[in-house]
Amino acid sequence: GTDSNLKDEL
Amino acid sequence: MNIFRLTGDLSHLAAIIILLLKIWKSRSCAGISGKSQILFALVFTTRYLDLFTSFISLYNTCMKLIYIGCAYATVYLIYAKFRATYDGNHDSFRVEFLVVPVGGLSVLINHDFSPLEILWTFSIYLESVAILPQLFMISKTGEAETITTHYLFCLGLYRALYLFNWIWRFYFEGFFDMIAIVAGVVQTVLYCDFFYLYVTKVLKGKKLSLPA
Repeated sequence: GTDSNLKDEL
Repeated sequence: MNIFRLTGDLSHLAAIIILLLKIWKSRSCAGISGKSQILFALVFTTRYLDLFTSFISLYNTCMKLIYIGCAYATVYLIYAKFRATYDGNHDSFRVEFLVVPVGGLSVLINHDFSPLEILWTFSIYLESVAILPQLFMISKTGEAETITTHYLFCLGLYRALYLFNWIWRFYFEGFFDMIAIVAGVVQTVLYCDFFYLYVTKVLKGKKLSLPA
């Protein structure tokens, strides 16, 4: 898994 | 986009609209914490600054604009248009006890030490506790209007659905974000006591009132 931002979420 | 994410977003949208309509139709913001609403406006403002830097989808952009617009409209109704009905004496939670530690934490624990990233992290941490002034107000007055409890239920349900969304994304996309997950668990746990009262009282047709 990668620890990156959920920038596509609200 | 999975079913938990979509229903989570719609639940969040329903919460925001329910609150706006409640205030507008009753011409009153009695029982609503203006402080929580200011915190939510701050949450959306600091999180959605990427509207200026990146385009994700039409859905994403539209929902962000709706959330921000509704948040500021709610604050306007409480502090300007229907200010006379605002119950400031019972809205006495000290928000600096939330904003200052959350600000410090977002500077210390983030994915990248850059302004936009710190503000995004700040918004995630702040959202997890932004409802506390509202819950504090209800515990102080000992009651809540039924429509206010529907608002709180939708708002709590939204983050709980996002937790299932993150579990889904971990299994099917190998994707997770520890900051969002920990904050999301904290946020959902804060609603548990309320969820219990909602199911045992409001859904059985009784008004939500706490024992004196």
